Amino acid sequence: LPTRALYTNHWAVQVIGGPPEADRLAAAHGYINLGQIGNLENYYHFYHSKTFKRSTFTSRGIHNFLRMDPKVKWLQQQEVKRRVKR
Amino acid sequence: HTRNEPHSLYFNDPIWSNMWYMHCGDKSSRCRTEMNVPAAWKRGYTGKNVVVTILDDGIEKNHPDLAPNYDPYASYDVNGNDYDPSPRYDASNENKHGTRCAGEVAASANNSYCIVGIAYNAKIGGIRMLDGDVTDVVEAKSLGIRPDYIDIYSASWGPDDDGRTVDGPGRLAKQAFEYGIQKGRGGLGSIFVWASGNGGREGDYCSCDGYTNSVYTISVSSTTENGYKPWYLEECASTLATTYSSGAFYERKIVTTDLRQRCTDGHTGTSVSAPMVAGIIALALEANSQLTWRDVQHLLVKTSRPAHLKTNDWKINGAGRKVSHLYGFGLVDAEGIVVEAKKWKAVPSQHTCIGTSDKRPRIIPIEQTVRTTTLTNACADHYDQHVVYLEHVVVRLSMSHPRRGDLQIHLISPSGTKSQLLARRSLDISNEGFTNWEFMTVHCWGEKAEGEWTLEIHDMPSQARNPEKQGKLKEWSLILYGTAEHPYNTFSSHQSRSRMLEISTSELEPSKIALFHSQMEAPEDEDDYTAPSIQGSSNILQTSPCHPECGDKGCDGPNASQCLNCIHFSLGGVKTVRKCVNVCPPGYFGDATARRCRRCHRGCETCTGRSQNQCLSCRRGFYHHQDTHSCVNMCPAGFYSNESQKYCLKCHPSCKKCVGDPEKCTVCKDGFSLAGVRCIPDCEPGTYFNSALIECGKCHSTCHTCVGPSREECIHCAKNFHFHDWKCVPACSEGFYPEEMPGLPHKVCRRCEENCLSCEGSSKNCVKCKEGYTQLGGSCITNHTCSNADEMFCEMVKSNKLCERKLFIQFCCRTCLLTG
Repeated sequence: LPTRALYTNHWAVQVIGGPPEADRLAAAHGYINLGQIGNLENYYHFYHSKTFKRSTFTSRGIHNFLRMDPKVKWLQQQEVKRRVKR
Repeated sequence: HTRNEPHSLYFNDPIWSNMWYMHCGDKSSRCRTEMNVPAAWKRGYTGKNVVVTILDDGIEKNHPDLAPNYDPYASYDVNGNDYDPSPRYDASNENKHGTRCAGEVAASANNSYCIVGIAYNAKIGGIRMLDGDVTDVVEAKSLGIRPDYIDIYSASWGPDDDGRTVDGPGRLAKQAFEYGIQKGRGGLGSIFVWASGNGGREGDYCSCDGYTNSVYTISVSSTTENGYKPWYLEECASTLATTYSSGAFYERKIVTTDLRQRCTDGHTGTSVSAPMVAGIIALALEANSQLTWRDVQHLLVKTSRPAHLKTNDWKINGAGRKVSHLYGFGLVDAEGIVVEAKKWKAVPSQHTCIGTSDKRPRIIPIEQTVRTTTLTNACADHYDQHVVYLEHVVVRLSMSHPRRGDLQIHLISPSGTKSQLLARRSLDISNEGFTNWEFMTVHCWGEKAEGEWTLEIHDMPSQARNPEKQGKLKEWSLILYGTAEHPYNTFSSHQSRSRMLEISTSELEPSKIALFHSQMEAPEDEDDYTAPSIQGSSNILQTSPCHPECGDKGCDGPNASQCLNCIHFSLGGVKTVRKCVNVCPPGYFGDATARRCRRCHRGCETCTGRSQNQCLSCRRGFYHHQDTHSCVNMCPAGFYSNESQKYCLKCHPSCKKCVGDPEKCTVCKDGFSLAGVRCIPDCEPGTYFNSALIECGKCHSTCHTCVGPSREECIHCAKNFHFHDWKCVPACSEGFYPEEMPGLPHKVCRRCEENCLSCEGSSKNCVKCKEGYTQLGGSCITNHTCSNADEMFCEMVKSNKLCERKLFIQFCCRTCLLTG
């Protein structure tokens, strides 16, 4: 059987408006902003402690309204990728 | 091949002698070809000032063999989100992998502990990122740790090697790669080294691994001690080079640092090879810290070689390089790479030429091969995208298929190099197909990009399948990466031709290496030779390298214009500065005998000689005449100018002039006539052009000229025939008379006046009326109606001789009749 996707309670969010805007969005929708993702400008790592840590379904709940915020250009719930040591 | 020094090196590290891959020069050794790491050390290169990090499950930073070179600034714990990359310890020692890899790169030398790292003076760090949920965010963060400080990222992991996965970096990880390449190392580009897959036994193919398949990563494979294919090795066209590793149950594995401050002789798989290449690249970066990320790949292509690696898929590509789907360009050569790196000139900027996407859907019938080609000029019309010499080639492809593992895909370059982009994977039963998957090959490296590329897709079911369910190629496009000029001169890796500039100096720099360890820190100048002294300076010389294009007579300075003779060609004349060049610029050709660039004929861009008829391509505004091989502003008669290709192409044989297409004639040759836009032959009188048979056919005998064989197809009548009712007749029928028609070579039968049977010369000159009519002058009047409208008027008509007029005849019939 094809491996099923495994979703986490972490998100990658592309925000227009820099760190202050990212903090505002995180607070407004119940996330914790863990900061910019490496050197990728406008991309931030959001974490939501009140949703499933792991699930085979994408997350549901009011925190998904984040997607509709005009300041959010792109958003992706993080999937666990199967990686093997060689 | 590089010379092997007779006496090998000695280190007090206890496992040094078990590092069999460092002693292949010894007679007792089974690995017959060296990776030449010790030889590079002897030249003074040990990785000083180079920073390497291992992306893995952590690094035991206090391991005695790692601590001396451990670098906290090159380390981070992405899983734990802190600065301590130490692995998580458990009973199974599950997280030993990163520490083992780190030891291969930079285990300390002569510290009487474990082994010697390949770059044993490099800085080594570790990024803990595999010991937790690996997500796109985790990968992007890991690939983006301090790109301005870390030089080399080594990764010995990847998507599952289960023979049925197609996976690669997500959106964020891709952006992290791009950021590292563009901004890393102060703009020189981070070096990403990736271990190829380990799914050989599952029939996996590494083109389904988006990390090894990326142009940004150096994908490394492995060979066993005896040069055989390891049981785990995957094949694909994106593998660049190879190192020794484990791979056969009777052959030795790799020794390195292990968890809990131990040492192991059980490190295996392609995990071994990435850190080995990372270490070797560290030596090269010490030799030349200004190497860009592409310079490093060029150096690996140039210095790796097949040696004795056993496989039957070695082939020579269009640039004369041996390459294989198992080993890429072959076994790495540490000495070769540091020697080349030392004098390396940065390759020209990378050009990317994205071909137009072919969206024509193609069904792929079972058991058959679908071939689709694309003809490309490699973006010749955009100077900043034009690719002449290839580096990577990518095919971006989308297709559906009921069972993905049954597919086999090949790409054939204009030079005929065949890269296998995908092989059958019997375990891959997925029906997801491919969506914009990017297959990459390095096998065309160095070839010319322009020409016809062919994509072959073959559906070979490994078991019975519903025949109605077929694969479908939806879309594919070709992406060419490379340079507009030759990246470097074409000498082989070990034939160093640097010619030295001779400058007087007070003393010769101490370059002798006395005792290896203490004096090895100062890099030794490589095998150069010096030109004769100039202007009476003392014999003591300080030398600087001549321009690589200088010939064997040396030079007066470092520039190409200061050579005393040239290896390839000299450019310029008495009035202009003469300089040595590798290839002659546009508008010139290389005179091999005189080793000079000579000017082509006016209008030629490339040519084989001076004369007008030796042009191969033309400058802007000229057209290339295919027959005479000359460049003309206007295509001569009988040719038309093909605007896209800038050629003069032949019109149809019957055309004197044509426009835009050989069949669109505007002027016909003699003996032909224009019919629309076509020239049809002028057939002899009495014949016509039969377009079906494309020949002249005979007209009907009554025709002088015609458009067909029948009587009704005359254009002009034959002699003594008149044209009547679409036919040529010997005489006009009754009621008609033959009339001369200007411009016609024959008469035309015209109708006589009403009620006239026969008339001559004119329809009004009736000579014989129908029955019941009386000829009155040239007219025919019915007998019973011949009366006068008014006697007095008719007397006036008679006296004024007006009876010739038809009008008065009708009013005064009897009077005019009687007056004759």
